[in-house]
Amino acid sequence: KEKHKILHRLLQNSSSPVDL
Amino acid sequence: SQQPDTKSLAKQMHEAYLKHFHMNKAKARVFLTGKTSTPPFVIHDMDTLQHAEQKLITQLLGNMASGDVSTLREREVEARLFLFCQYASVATVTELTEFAKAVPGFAALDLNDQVTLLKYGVYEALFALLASCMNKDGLLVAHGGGFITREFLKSLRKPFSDMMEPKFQFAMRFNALELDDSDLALFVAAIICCGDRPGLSDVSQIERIQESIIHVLRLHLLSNHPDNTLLFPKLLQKLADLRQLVTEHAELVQDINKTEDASLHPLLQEIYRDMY
Repeated sequence: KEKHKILHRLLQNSSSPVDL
Repeated sequence: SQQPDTKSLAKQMHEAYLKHFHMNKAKARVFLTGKTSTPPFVIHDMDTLQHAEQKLITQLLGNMASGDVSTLREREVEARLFLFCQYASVATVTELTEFAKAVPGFAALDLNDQVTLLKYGVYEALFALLASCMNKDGLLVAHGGGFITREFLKSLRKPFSDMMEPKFQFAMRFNALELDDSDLALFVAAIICCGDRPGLSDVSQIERIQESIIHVLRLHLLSNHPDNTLLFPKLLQKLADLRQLVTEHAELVQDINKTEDASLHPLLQEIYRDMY
């Protein structure tokens, strides 16, 4: 799960922008 | 009895596609055929690139880490273009994630399976969508504001010069199929919902979703392209071509990441890590 935490976050939060 | 279901799934995917992707084939063709009041700025050498960069940087500023912006000017042109490519990719991965959630059944899958489908599917989908922004001479960038020529991309120093040419070659073959956005919507859904990605836990559930999309895609192509009965098998062949294209792309990016002073965006690192 840790290895793909940004993908997890994108899937779970519909409007959250990717933290760049 | 399958007819209404088929139409509604095709319509649903087309609407989700138009909603979530800021660029689509219909829009891109308007720019590429010169039917806009402000034609794209053509980037064909170092001078025109520098001229365009100010505009590109402004467009990207909202998405870009401040550290990246401040060091951008000191970097060589290849590294800057590589960085722009990465930000465009991240934006498309974000759009693809939202599109995937709109595929019936996707959001109900195990979260780790959703991650796996995206990890392996997003670059295949990205290169299929990128073809809409390409013609034989170049690539539409910056929301239609710029057009970067194929020759200029080929003239960059190695290994960066090898980055885009295989995508142009794929795009020319793919664009010859003359798909429209409604076809592409189902094709992208079929790319993402693919039961043979490594490490999936609930393969049978994903295969059920995949089968229903492929079934609808076949019927949709028959009704949308009645004169081209071989379009469906030709399109299935493109799935294999895209997988090969991504395998080669991943190798090139890993190579650039090792040998060049070019950092990789954390989201893209997640996707490429242990991919193939």
